[in-house]
Amino acid sequence: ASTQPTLNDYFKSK
Amino acid sequence: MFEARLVQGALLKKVMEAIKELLNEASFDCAHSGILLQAMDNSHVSLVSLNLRREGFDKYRCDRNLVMGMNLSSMSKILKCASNDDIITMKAQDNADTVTFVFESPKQEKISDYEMKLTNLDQDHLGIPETEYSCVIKLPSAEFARICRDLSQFGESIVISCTKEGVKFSAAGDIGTANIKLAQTATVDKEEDAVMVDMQEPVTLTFACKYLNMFTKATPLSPQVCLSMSPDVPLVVEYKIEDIGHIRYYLAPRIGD
Repeated sequence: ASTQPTLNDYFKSK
Repeated sequence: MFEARLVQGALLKKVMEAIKELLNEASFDCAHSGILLQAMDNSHVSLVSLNLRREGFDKYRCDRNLVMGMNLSSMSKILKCASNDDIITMKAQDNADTVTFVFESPKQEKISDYEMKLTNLDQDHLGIPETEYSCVIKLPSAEFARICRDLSQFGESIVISCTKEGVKFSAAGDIGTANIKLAQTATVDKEEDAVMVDMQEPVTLTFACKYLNMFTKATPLSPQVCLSMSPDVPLVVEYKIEDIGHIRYYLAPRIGD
C-alpha cells in the first residue's frame, strides 16, 4: 500500500 | 483603500472555479504589487498558489497591505451573479471587515454591488524553496484534463514517468491497467498544441487522482499546462493566467507501491 505524505513534510512554515 | 478593477471579469470567475473545490476558505493578500493567495487543502496534501499582478488590472490601488480572509463558497455564490462579459471590481477600506464586489455590464447599463463579510483566518504560510526541476513538461491543458479523467477510472493513483522519449501516464486497479504515452511534438501549427519535455534526468512519481482532477478545474484559464517534477519532491502544476499571473498547484507524491 502507498502512503500520502503532507506538504508539511516538504515545505516549512514561514 | 484597496481597489482592483478587472475588465476581463470572467477570469476571476474561472479562478474561483479553479480553487473552490480544493479550498473552503483562503486569504487574499493584497499589496502594491498585486494579489497573492497561498492555501493548503484541509488535509495539507496539496497547496494552491495564486498570483495576480497589478499590471493585469486596468485599475489597481492598494494603499496599505491588506489580508482579506474569504469564505470561498460565499465568494463563489457572489461571482456566479456576474455575467461572463462583466467588468469586476473588488474593493475594501483599510481595516475593513467586508469586501465589495462591483459588476458592470460592458455598456454600463447594469451595475450591481455585493458586499461580503470577511473572516479572520489563521492560515499557515509555507516557504516554497526555489527548485531546479529534473523534468518540465508542457502539454495542452485539455489533454492533461482528459488523461487525468480517463485514468481515474482505473485506480486512485496516476504514475507520471518522464524520460527523454516523452511522458507516460499510467494507472492500475481492479479492472486492469492503462498507459498513455505522449511523445514530444516535432512541429505544431499552434504553440498551445505542443507537447514539450525538458529533461535533466528521468523521473517517475505517483500522485493521487483526486487532487490531479481538482487541479484540472483550472483548464479554462489556459490552453497549456506545465508539470514540473523532481525525485521525491512535490509536483508543480502551473496554469498561466493570460498576462495577469498564474495559478500553481503543489502536490506531495505518494510513497510506496
